[in-house]
Amino acid sequence: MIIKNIVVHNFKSFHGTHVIGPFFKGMSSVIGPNGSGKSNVLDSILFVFGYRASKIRTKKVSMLIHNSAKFPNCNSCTVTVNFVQILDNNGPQEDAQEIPGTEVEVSRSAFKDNSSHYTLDGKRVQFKDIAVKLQNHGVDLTNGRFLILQGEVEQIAQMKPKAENENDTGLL
Amino acid sequence: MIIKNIVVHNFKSFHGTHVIGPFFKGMSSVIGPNGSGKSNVLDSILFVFGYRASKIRTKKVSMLIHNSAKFPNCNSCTVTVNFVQILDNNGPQEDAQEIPGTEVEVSRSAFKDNSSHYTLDGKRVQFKDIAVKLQNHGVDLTNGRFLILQGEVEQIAQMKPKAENENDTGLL
Amino acid sequence: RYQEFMAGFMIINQKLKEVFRMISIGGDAELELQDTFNPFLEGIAFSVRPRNKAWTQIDRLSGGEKTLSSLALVFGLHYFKPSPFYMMDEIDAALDTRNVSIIGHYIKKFTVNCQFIVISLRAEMYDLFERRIIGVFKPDGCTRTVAIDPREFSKSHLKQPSPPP
Amino acid sequence: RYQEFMAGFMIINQKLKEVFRMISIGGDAELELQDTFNPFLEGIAFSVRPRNKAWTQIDRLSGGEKTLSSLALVFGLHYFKPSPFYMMDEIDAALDTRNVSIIGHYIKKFTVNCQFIVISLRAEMYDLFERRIIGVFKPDGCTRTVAIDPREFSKSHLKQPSPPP
Ligand SMILES: Nc1ncnc2c1ncn2[C@@H]1O[C@H](COP(=O)(O)OP(=O)(O)OP(=O)(O)O)[C@@H](O)[C@H]1O
Ligand SMILES: Nc1ncnc2c1ncn2[C@@H]1O[C@H](COP(=O)(O)OP(=O)(O)OP(=O)(O)O)[C@@H](O)[C@H]1O
Ligand SMILES: [Mg+2]
Ligand SMILES: [Mg+2]
Repeated sequence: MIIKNIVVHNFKSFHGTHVIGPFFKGMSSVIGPNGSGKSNVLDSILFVFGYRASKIRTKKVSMLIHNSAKFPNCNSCTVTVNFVQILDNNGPQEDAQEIPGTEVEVSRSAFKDNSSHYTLDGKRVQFKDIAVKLQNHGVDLTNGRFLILQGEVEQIAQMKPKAENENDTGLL
Repeated sequence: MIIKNIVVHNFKSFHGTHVIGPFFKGMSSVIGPNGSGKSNVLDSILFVFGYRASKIRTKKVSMLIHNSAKFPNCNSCTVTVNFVQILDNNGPQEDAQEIPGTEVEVSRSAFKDNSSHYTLDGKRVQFKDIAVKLQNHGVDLTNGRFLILQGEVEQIAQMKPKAENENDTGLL
Repeated sequence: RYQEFMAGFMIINQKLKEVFRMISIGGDAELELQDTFNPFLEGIAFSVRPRNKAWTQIDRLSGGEKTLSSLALVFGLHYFKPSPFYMMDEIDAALDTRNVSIIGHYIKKFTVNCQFIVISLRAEMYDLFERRIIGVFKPDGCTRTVAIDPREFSKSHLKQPSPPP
Repeated sequence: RYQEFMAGFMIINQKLKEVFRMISIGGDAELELQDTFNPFLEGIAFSVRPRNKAWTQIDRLSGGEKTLSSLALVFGLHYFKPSPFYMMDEIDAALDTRNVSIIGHYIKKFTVNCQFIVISLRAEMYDLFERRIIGVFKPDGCTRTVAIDPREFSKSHLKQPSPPP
């Protein structure tokens, strides 16, 4: 399963609705000047995957709503991630075929009162339903080791011995 | 006053005696592959300036003594910094003249029992004598803001308001 | 449960070694159980031997060496329990240009069946991504992105008429 | 004492603004007293307005923007209380290539009367250091350094006979 695109609406430095992508199987790079919004793209994934505000570099989820001199009055933000399954062919990236009908749409919205809700394929759900759905596709949200935030890579190797143990036990 | 060179003996990844430099007025760069010893050059300055072990990325000063598979038996380490004054001519770097007779030699040695001692121009002194001598030449060891360690630059701007205040008050 | 853990541990350790040897070109790494009979009690220690050097605990390594050790662990774990995609933000900040290139090429080989989204400021990294680049820019306080296929660029570049002789 | 502090504070704030405007090419920065009548009580807040954006508290900025803000503060403080030398380790880790070059050129102008020793992995930074490079390498587990004058290299390069026609 791969991320096909990310649709953000009034999320952090994004005003209005933007489609980030499309992504394919294989490698994509995200490039741009300092402060342009690259880490905010990763933050949008953290947001949709239910991370708490402090892991998304902010104190409350309401601060994730776009707020700039030009547009100071946004009331909510939404991030939608569209996944799709691909035919695993062990070949070069170009040949990866998207399997029609396997699309999964995960979305989260946050509001000025710090509340947020989730939808899965358009239906309102609890976060745990999303966690289960992603787990079935091999995305282990309890472990989060497939996401490396800016400035974090050095401390992965420096985990205390007990933490490394929990990590490995968690994998099994 | 400028740093003319740094003489290290069995300090961290340096085995034997090495002269790092000479440096001149103006800009010098220190380059090399990961793990070669660049930050250890900065650590040698921290050591001579009396910083405690935890600021030099180590638990005890005895761990600063060179210890490698080839040379596991060094008993002490020494760092000597040679300063000299230059004629301030506001001109291009090339013209900076060293003023003979203004050399200052500051040295610190550490031993396996975690003790260390300081010398100033060859004479055994207390650390505070070195702090005073350097202070007279404009090097403010209480403030340390002329040294930026690896990974530290981002948090300089993020100092708590009270810390910034102490910083500025310290300057005055 | 102990059996399962030890089996998994052996695989992860083996894969970590393979990956670290490959990216450090001569170095070695090791996960060690602090207490072989009771791994759940004392935990796991991570030791590294950079090329040409002695075995060291992680906290004595340089910034770049720690980064390589972390990445070897992440890539090693992937073999044991693959994740369908990875998203990494500036993992190359502390790497010298040669190591940026080594990690970039490793990711290139490694992502045969896996999706990698890499945020990077280093040309030695993003120049290797030939299929998809997301350009992020902020012309007036609001972020905009554009999806680029670098191969389309080079094709259209080749199509240009050759300059007059 | 209050007078002295306010005088110093005004100078540092002014210099910080000048430096930040220069290195961010259109941005602005400000030190603000939390309590104007009792600066020693509440402390100083550091606000930044990156180019094209709104005034923000430091903790909301990106890694690169924080780095630029920190460096502007250090350079601003230097005007008020100069230090004879500075030693900086990988201050460019979080900077995009353009900002590495901007900071490198600023240091070049700035070090007219001051000694700067910069550890860097970025070619856009160390290529600007034309007079003295310290090369650090570790051929067999023990660090060695060599002092290089790049200008001597290019001179001797020019002296070489031109290749046969
Ligand atoms: N709620 C918000 N509304 C508007 N802008 C925001 C909001 N939250 C953060 N920002 C802005 O987003 C920018 C940070 O973006 P981001 O961290 O993604 O940059 P980046 O491209 O990763 O930069 P770097 O290369 O320096 O890491 C900051 O300038 C910040 O002011
Ligand atoms: N007491 C010691 N004896 C021998 N080697 C040591 C000692 N202390 C540290 N080292 C070695 O010094 C190396 C770290 O050097 P340093 O941090 O200066 O590297 P660096 O050039 O700054 O690398 P990077 O670019 O990754 O930051 C490590 O490999 C470490 O094992
Ligand atoms: Mg970022
Ligand atoms: Mg270093």
